[in-house]
Parts: sequence; structure tokens; C-alpha cells
Amino acid sequence: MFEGRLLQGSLLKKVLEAIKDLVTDTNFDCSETGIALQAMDSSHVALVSLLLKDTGFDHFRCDRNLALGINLQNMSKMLKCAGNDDIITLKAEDEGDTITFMFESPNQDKISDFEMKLMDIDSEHLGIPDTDYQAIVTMPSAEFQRIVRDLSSIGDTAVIGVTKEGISFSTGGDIGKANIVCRQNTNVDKEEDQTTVEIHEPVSLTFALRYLNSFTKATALSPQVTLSLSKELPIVVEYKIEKMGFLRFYLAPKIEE
Amino acid sequence: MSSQKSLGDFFQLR
Repeated sequence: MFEGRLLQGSLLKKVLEAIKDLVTDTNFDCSETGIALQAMDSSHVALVSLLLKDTGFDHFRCDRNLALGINLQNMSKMLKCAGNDDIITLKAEDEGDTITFMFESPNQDKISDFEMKLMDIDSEHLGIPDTDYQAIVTMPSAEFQRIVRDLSSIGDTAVIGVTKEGISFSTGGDIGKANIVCRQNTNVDKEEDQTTVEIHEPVSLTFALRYLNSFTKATALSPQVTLSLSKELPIVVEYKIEKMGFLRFYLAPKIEE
Repeated sequence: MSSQKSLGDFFQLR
């Protein structure tokens, strides 16, 4: 059987809110090392990769590898019934066709069990090679969210450029153009307010803002976001999940024909 | 004109 008890249940609620509009159905791959998920959006332009390590759970047991096929909208409906401070336990039998979500209130005076039907999903996994990216930028996640949202009101695509000075976001549309530069900034009081640029080569790529906007639904998971770029490769937008792992989004670029 | 690539243009199905 599989069982995982997560003291900070709100993390799971946040993960679901971040991915449920991008991906419809996906397998949660459970093994003794944790829970992993990889899924593409229906157009195969964006991909979600989630890792929740066993060590981040208060209790974790997985007797044999399980692929739990889950409709994310339905799981989100169930998790919305958990309080933000609740402890959430996931449970599934090896041969079962359901998953149980147990919610415990912080002072243990309310225990809820929600059972959800699982589905059979043929998952398509992409092999993503380890890559030395040409540019890696870490910046406040709320700042990234704001920039992407602001640019979305002006254009459909953004050119993201990284030089050793910083990262720039540019767009254009019927009403005009916009260009935002965030410079490397390591002299701030709080580490989470820093913008750091690690660069081997300047890079500039074009992406659809609609997807970048969708990724920023993960902002609540982490105060910082890391953008990894290489020429003619999908961008990686990563939100680290404290003590547990990460939520990563990959987005294929637009390329001049 | 730039065209939207799909992830399959970069990564292999496994």
C-alpha cells in the first residue's frame, strides 16, 4: 500500500492550484523515494514536472511502485475541502481504484476522509536530458508574476533575454511596446528579494505569455523562481518546494522559421 | 514569423 502524511497540507493544495488548469489528467508516480509527476498540456507545448520527496513527509510508506491516475480538477475539488492548516494524508491500496485523502485539523478535533476514484492513464513521459543552461536567473517569484501579467495585457509573446547585467522581458502589440529589465541585485537585505544571474553566454528566446502566466500560479509555493535558458531549448521555470522537492515547468520556445 | 515549437521537437518520448 501507499501512504503519505504531509504536515503542511497547504503545500499540496498550492501544487494543485498551480497545475490544474494546465494539465487535465496525470499519473502520480509513487515509489519509496517519493511522489513524482510529469505531464504535458494538451498542445504538448508545456510540461509540468513535480517531485515531492519521501523525506518531506511526516510519514511515508510505499510498498511497491504505483501510478495513481488522477483527474486534477477532481483532486482540486477534494483538496479545497481541507483547511489551510490541516495535515493531509494520501492513501491508496496496491490494487485499488481509489485514493483517500484524510484531513486532520491542527488540534485533531476534526478528521475528514474523502475518497476519489482513480482512472487509467496512458502517460507519455519525455526524457529530459541534464543540460548545462547558458543562463540561469533566480528572482523573486512575485516580481516574475507581476512582469508576466503586465506584459500579457500588451502582447501575446515575450522575448526573454539574459546578459551579465540582468534579465529583460519585452513584448509588443497593437497598442505599443514594453521592455522591462531586472538587474542583478545581491545587495538587498532579504535573500528572497535578490535577483542573481549566472551566465555562460547571452541568450534571447521568445515564449507565449499565456503559458508563462499559467506557470505563475505556482508563486505561492516559493518566494523565488529560477529561470533556466539555453539557445533553442525549452525554458525551465522552477519553484523549489521547501524540504520536499520542486515544481518545474518547461515551455517550448517560438522560433523564427 | 516565429512558430510555436512543441516539446517533442526537443525531447524524446520515453
